[in-house]
Amino acid sequence: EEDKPTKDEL
Amino acid sequence: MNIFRLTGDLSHLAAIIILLLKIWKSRSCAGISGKSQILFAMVFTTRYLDLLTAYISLYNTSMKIIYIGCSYATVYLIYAKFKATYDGNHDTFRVEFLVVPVGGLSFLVNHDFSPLEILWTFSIYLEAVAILPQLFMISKTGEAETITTHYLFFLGLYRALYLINWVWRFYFEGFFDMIAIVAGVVQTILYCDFFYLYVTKVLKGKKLSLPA
Repeated sequence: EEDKPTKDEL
Repeated sequence: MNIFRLTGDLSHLAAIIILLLKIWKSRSCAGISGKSQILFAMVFTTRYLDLLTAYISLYNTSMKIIYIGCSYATVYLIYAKFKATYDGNHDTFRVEFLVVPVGGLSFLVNHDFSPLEILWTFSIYLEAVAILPQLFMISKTGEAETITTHYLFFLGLYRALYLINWVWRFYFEGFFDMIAIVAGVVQTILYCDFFYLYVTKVLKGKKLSLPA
């Protein structure tokens, strides 16, 4: 799961 | 969080609130594409499902809730409260021509073939083109109220600022998300023609009207 992009943006 | 990201978010928020206030104060949604607003409500709903599964920050959670809440409120004002003022005859863009290809593409090109990820991808692609019914409506009627142009300006500015944010994040954090970047570039390009008219007409005090 590490290479999943984080969804911190809106 | 960098300054471009923050001003981008605030610009997005400004756009949403300008539109809500315009409709509320004038008691009219004339000139506003209800179809674009439904698409934006779909964008926020499918993108922010992670509200239920992940916590990122208070800022993140609050903004998501505000965006979703405002977008549904806008749709409600257009299709229920001020329905009589809705200009459906000019809001004739065929949204299935956007939703169906965007849906297909989000199944084909995504980071991970899982329901939440596909819905997130769908929302990113859909957002890129969700303004088209509104732009189509303006090109059809040949004009837009000045307040509507302010709404469009801030909505376009938001993604343009995100582009700078992504360049920043790539250089300083090594972070990039190709799906968001490509869709964000497309989205920003769609506003370029409008930006030109906004700067050359609206900012000089003229109403936005297109030559017949």
